[in-house]
Amino acid sequence: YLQAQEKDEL
Amino acid sequence: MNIFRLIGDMSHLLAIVLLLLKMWKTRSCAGISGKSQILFALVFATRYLDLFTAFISAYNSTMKLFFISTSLVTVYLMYFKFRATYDANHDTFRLEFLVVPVGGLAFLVNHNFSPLEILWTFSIYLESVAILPQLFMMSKTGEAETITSHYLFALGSYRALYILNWVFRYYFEGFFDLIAVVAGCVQTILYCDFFYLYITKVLKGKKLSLPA
Repeated sequence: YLQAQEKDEL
Repeated sequence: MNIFRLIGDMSHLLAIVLLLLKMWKTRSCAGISGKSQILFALVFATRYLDLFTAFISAYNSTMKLFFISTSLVTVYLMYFKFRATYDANHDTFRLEFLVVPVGGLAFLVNHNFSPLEILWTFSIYLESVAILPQLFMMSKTGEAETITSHYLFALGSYRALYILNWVFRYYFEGFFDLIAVVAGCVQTILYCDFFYLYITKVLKGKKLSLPA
């Protein structure tokens, strides 16, 4: 989940 | 979210709107590299695969949808609707010279070896060089329409603002992504020559002309 959360940039 | 990233995203959005406006108003895609637009569509397609699996925020999802859809519309306009005005003779950069090395590098250098992560890494590397066909085309034609130079200035500024965003996130959130930062710096450096010409010429009301 952290990985997905980290990818919060466009 | 921080002000640098927000202004960066707005600058990116502005660039895409400026390009669509230019093509729609002049009914022409003269001076625009279709190859760069194909690469941008590929960048969004491979980066936003998590659009339906990882919900970050309404803003994030909306922007992803906007970028994917406008990049496809742009390619459509260039290669179908306004195809007659597409300057294929000057848009000759070999895409395989970019996609193949970038693809190989994404396989070798990434945060973890999973399909989604490799595609994201490919997208990040590809975006850093996606403007090369456009810059190459401008060096061949030796000039660019004023609206096209505004498009490029907004497009180049977006990733420069993202660099400020990464500095901000490093100091205030401890966030750091080496792959995104290195690629973002390469991407921004590629615009430096154009930024110089834009600021010394276009902002003084002159036409952008490159030393051919």
